[in-house]
Amino acid sequence: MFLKSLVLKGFKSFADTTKLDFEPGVTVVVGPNGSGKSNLVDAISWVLGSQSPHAIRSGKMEDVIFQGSKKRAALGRAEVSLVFDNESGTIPMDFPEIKISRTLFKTGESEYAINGSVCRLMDVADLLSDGGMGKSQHTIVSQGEVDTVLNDRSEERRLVIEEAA
Amino acid sequence: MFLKSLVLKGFKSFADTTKLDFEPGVTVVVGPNGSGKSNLVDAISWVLGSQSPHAIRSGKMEDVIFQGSKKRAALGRAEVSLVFDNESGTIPMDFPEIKISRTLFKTGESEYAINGSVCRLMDVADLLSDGGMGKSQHTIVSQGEVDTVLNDRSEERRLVIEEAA
Amino acid sequence: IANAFEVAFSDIAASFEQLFQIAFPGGEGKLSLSNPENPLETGVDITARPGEKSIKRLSLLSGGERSLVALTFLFSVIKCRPAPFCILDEVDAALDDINLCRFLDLVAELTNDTQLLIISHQKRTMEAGDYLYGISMPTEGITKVISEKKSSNQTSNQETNQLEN
Amino acid sequence: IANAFEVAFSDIAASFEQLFQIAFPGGEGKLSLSNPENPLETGVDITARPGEKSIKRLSLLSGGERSLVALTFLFSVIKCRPAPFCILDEVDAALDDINLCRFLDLVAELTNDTQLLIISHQKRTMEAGDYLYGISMPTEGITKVISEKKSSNQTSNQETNQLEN
Ligand SMILES: Nc1ncnc2c1ncn2[C@@H]1O[C@H](COP(=O)(O)OP(=O)(O)OP(=O)(O)O)[C@@H](O)[C@H]1O
Ligand SMILES: Nc1ncnc2c1ncn2[C@@H]1O[C@H](COP(=O)(O)OP(=O)(O)OP(=O)(O)O)[C@@H](O)[C@H]1O
Ligand SMILES: [Mg+2]
Ligand SMILES: [Mg+2]
Repeated sequence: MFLKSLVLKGFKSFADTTKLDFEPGVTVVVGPNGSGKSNLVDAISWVLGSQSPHAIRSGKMEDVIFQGSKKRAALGRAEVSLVFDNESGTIPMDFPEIKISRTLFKTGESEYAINGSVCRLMDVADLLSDGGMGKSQHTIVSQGEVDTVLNDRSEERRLVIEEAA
Repeated sequence: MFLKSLVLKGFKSFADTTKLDFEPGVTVVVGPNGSGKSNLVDAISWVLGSQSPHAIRSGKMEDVIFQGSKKRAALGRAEVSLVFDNESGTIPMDFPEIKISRTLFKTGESEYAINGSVCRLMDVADLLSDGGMGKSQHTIVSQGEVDTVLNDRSEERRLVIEEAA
Repeated sequence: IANAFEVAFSDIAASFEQLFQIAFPGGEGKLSLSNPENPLETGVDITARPGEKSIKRLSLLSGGERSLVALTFLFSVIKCRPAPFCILDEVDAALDDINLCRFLDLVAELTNDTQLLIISHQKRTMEAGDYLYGISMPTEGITKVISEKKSSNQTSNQETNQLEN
Repeated sequence: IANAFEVAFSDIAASFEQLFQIAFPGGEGKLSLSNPENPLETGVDITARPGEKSIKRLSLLSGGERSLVALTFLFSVIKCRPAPFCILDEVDAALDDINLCRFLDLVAELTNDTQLLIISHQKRTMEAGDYLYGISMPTEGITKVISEKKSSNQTSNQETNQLEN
């Protein structure tokens, strides 16, 4: 069970449709300051269902829609899709590939889909929880956040272990 | 008006008496992780009268006394002295050099001195305030603290400007 | 539920001690329950002694040391209860050359069971990846993913520099 | 007191706009009062637009961009109301090569009136210093200051590497 591909459109600085393919193993992402690397991480947290604008450095959720630049007008929606390789059957669904999508419109409306069929946030959450990705707080380490686990109170470190257990 | 020298003895990892001389201009301090660079910064905040153990990464003030290692026994006190060049007369005292010292004993007793004469914390605070170093919160940027000024509420940024004014 | 936590804790604590030897050869790290009599509510504490230094509170550790202790904890959780993937955004920013190598040794402990996506500015980390993605902004404000190199052994230094800038 | 603040604010705001051009050529940065009708209590807000991107909330800026905006603010305060000295502990950790050069250009704006002590792991920062101090721990747990090089133009690359490791 691993990430196979990620498609972004209108998410933060990803104004143009962008696709990244992944393999098992270690992928390193490089680039200058402000080019969009952390935005990529935000996109993955977001498509997995993050409900906290703060966790993806935003004030309100609409902040994730491409806001325009001198050369390009703002867009009306942000859309991210993440495809998992499910050949190992980790997620109990009869699909070798599972695609999760999330769309946010400027109006504030939100849409989720699994393999193209519209669903609720709760369906996405259940699916991820079946796949052992219930709580990704210790598996996605945001920029500057490495040593929060040392500052956390003892009880919060317990939670990390409990969620992984 | 500038820093001329710093002497550390028994302060954190500076078990042996150590002296650094400074010139006007830019001094860069380098070295591996854990070697003592930030401890140097802590020593300067501390000798200038910092009353917050938290600001120098400590739980209680006694944490700054050298706690010993496999090869060296713990020490009974920490002592730091900082000498200013006062040829410009910025500090209204008839001395071309002004030395501020602070000592902390394992018992918790604390001692301050100006040019070798024991004094109170308040005397040190007044002297620094005369020298334009009243509040050094924006002039000492600790490791990892650079962007706190962006996270601060508007009122806290005002304070930075007010204290410098 | 207490049992799942206690079993997980015992595995993760053993793994933490082992990984700590990789991160800090000659040092000693332990996880402990803050309140062993109360397994339903106890928190988890971290004790860390880099090398031959004496054990002291975590806040006194250096920036690089704290990053490495935190990563050792997170990786020991992931090693015992593998997540399908793990995303690290510039977690190596505070590490000097030696600790960077140790961090990469820790990463190697996870790669069999967990897919890793690592954002980094460090050359050694780039070289350790199986795959490399370059992110840039040739049109200001709009991210472009400019290349993927399969098996970064084939990536010349020139290409790595080009991706980074 | 309101008058001292308002005069200082007006100087610092002008300086911020000027320094912002050095940090982010082609961009636009401003300081503003959060509550102009209430000069006794108003806070201070920062607006920042790197390059040709559109203005958005500060939290959406990248790690490197945030460091540079924060430093521009602090330096504009110090430039207008010079402090005798300023200490920076690894403030350049998040900066890529281009932004590192711009940071050093900002540093150059302060050196006439303020003595700088900069802790860094970055080679360019080491090269920009007038003086270099190397910190190490040949005996574990005990800091040793191993050298001072006058005028770092004379420091060979080999010596710089030796100091760093
Ligand atoms: N909704 C949006 N629309 C357009 N641009 C955005 C939006 N949200 C964020 N950005 C831009 O994305 C950039 C930040 O990108 P990101 O944080 O991914 O950079 P980074 O590559 O991680 O850089 P660093 O190396 O400094 O951490 C900022 O310049 C910001 O202005
Ligand atoms: N009271 C003390 N007695 C002995 N050693 C101490 C004491 N307080 C701190 N230390 C040690 O000092 C070291 C930290 O030093 P410091 O924070 O200055 O490192 P640094 O050079 O800034 O490293 P980095 O590059 O990782 O930031 C730690 O290993 C810590 O154990
Ligand atoms: Mg980033
Ligand atoms: Mg440090």
